[in-house]
Order: sequence, then C-alpha cells, then structure tokens
Amino acid sequence: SGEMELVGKNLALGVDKDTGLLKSIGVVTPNGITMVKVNQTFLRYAGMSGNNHNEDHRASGAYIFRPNGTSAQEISAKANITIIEGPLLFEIHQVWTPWVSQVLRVYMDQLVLEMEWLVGPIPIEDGIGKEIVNRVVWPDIVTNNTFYTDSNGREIVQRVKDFRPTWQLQNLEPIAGNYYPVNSRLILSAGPDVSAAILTDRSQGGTSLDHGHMELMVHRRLLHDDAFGVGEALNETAFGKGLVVRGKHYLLHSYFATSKDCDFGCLHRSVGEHIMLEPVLSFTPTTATTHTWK
Amino acid sequence: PRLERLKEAMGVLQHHDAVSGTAKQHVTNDYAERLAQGVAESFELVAEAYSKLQPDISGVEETVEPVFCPLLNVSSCPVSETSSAFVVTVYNPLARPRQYYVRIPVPEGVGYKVTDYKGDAVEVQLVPLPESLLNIPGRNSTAKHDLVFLAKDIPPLGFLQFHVKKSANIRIYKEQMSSVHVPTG
Repeated sequence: SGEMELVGKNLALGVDKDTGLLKSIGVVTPNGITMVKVNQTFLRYAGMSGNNHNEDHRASGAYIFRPNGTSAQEISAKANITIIEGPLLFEIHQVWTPWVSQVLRVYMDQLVLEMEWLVGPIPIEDGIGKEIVNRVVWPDIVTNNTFYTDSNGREIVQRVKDFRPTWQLQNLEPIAGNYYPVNSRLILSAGPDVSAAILTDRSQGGTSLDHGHMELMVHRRLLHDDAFGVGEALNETAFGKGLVVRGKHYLLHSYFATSKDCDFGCLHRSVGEHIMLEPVLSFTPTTATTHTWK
Repeated sequence: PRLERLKEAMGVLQHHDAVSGTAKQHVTNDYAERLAQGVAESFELVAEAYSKLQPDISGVEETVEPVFCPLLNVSSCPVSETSSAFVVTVYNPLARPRQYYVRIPVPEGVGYKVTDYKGDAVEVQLVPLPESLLNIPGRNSTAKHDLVFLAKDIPPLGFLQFHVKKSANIRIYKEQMSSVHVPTG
C-alpha cells in the first residue's frame, strides 16, 4: 500500500514510503491490528502585513491572528525520516526543513501517539511573518463542522465552524474566525463509537476547518505591530536568529480504548492527567556503589 | 518564606499580557526571570523535603543535595551528562500510582547500569536525540542520547529512586543502543 509499518506492543504506525508523512495509526489486539487512516503535517500561514488604519486589514501580531490569505501552505511536501527501534519504544524522526522537525514516538506500554515537535527559528528573510500549525486529518471521521475544545474554567465546549450560539455570525475571517483557545485538548466526534482527540502540553490556539481536521498553532513570528497596544512586532530574535520551540502533542483515537474498564473519555482524561501532573525528576551525583546505595 | 518568591511571581503573571503573550519583549524577559528565581528557590525546598523523607545515610555516603534540571525540555542536564554515577529521584504528583518512561540526557558512546531500590537491574534503551535539536541556537549540552527506562509503580504523592552508573563495557552500550534505520530514496 506504499506504507512502511512499525508495530509495537499496543500501537502501530504507517508512514508513506515516498513522503515520510504519517498515513495511518493502528491498535494491536490479540485478534490483529486495526488501522485507521490519518494524515499529519506542518503548514504555515503567512501573516497579514496590513494597514492598521483599515479595520479589515490590520496586521497579524501579538493580539491578532490574521493570515494573509485563506489557506495554509505546505512547508515541504516531504519529510526525511530516520527510524529508531528498541525494546521500550520506537520513534520516527521527521525533518521537513532545518526549522521544522518532529519525533513520532510510541512507548510499548502506552495507548497514545506522542508527537514531539521542534519549530524555529522561523525564517523571515523573505519579509513575510509566518504562523506554523500542526494539522492532523482523519479522512474517515465526518464531523459536520463540529468540534470540541476546552477553555480555561469552562471545561469542554462545543464549537461549530462559522457559527456562534448567541448571535448571527457573518464571518469575514474564515481561518482566524474559527480559531479557539485550546487549554488541554481538541476533540472530534462522529457519533458514540468514533472519536479522536489531540492533547497539548500548553495552551494553544486551535480549530477544525473541515471534516476530520484538527489544527493547532505551535509557533509564530511576525514583523508588524497589530496596533492593539503592545507597540512592537512579535519578532523574538533570541541569539540573533529567532526563538525555537519544542513541545508535544498526544494523539488518541477511540479505537485505542480497548479495555472494557476505560472508554475513550476515560482514556483521554487519564492521559491529560498524566501530562498535567508529570513526574518531577531530580539528580544526585554519588560515589556509592549500587550495593551500598541499596 | 522560600515559597514566597514563586507565589509573588505567579501573582504578577496573572496579568493578561503574561497569560496571553502580548507583553513587550523586555517585560516578557522580566516575567521569565521572576519565574526562574521562584522555581529555583522552590527546588531548594523540595530538596530539603526529600532529605527528610529518606533514611539517615550519614556515615555511609557524603550528603549531596539533589539537583533539578529545568532544561530537560531541551534534553540538557549537566549532572547526568558529566557524572559517572548518580541517583535519579522520580516524584509522582498524582494521587494514585503510575508508571513513567524516564528520559535522561546522556553523552554518546557509553552504556549505563540502572538499578532500582530493590537492587534489581532495570531495562534500558539509548535513543539518539534528533539532529535538529542538537543544532538549535543557544543549546549548550553534550547530550547526544536519551537514556530511557520504565519507572513502574511510582507511589501516589511519593517517589522512586534509581541508581544510574556509567559502564565501560562496550557490549552493554551496543545492547542498549536503539537500532537506527534511514530508509533510502
């Protein structure tokens, strides 16, 4: 099928042989492997450079996400990959460009795909600000423009594309007008049996612009002030080159909830708790032998 | 009193421009510095708490305070990178038992013996860090691999400790090293 498959104890991944991009993800049971189609890549929105005196053309900046166009562009059609395997985990290292890369990681005992991204310094030599998003598409999940995000203090809230529950919306910004805060997760649901969730390690902006789409913004670098008060462009030039961000997304599908004791809701809440309250590591140099220490 | 600095920093950072990231750069730098100072002082307090929870080992071993590595998020930790032996403490802030895959940044070309508190050997995998991470501007670390092992049954609101020791045995290094495959074409 043009895919390379990596199979662990609980999960399996399929990666396109030609592009190196994620194509499927599966759950391993005693009866075999159930694979689900999923596509994932990083895309970029070009930031509006804008005219702050015109309300419809204000620049994209610290306060305002305003892409200069209607759709996100490919960063690269292909990712170079390296496959890492061992007894505890397997990883696929993907490199789109020198400034966008990712590790897809599956631990043998876990039921979640870890995606550790590394983005930056975002190049600005072309004079265009850029906003980088991670887009996951489940082709077989029909969501009817509905998705769910959690906002601080408001738990999980239903969101419908181009719709507001309390007023008639005329959405003049097809992308930004559908972005919502994501404090810990974005969920898609196509009935009681088919759902998917993506969990974040920090608050981000996110949306679902089409059936089965999940989109989270991971990094942005912009060249113009948006005139809402900050007075400077969101152009952080650490080390003279721009900031680099590293973080994780966790991907889940309802098929992963194989235990009768823990359904999909239980699974994503449990994973969320583990992310929120991660163990704290500390290190003590020692001269003691193992035996003495024991 | 040593928690006060972090409490005050967290109080200041409730301001909307800190929450949403709309502060001027020099203000953002100040926020980061306040938080870092607060966290550093809190680490000292946690280290003191650990020492009270452990049996008295004076006379057996020199007393050394645990070190926290706030740059583990970029796979950098001077203690694990330079020490020939160290103890890792894994604290579980959840109120129920859990397991956790511990990842520790270590240099290239060395194997490790990891032992749990019962004296049993723990299975280890050495995982190469992604090339892109090694090249990021400003990262100052000798780590080229993550040492990964599974900490099973960490007690609720409690900790497990592991003894980690470098091994000069090249066979151990080769056994622990992940297999790396770069598909051609």
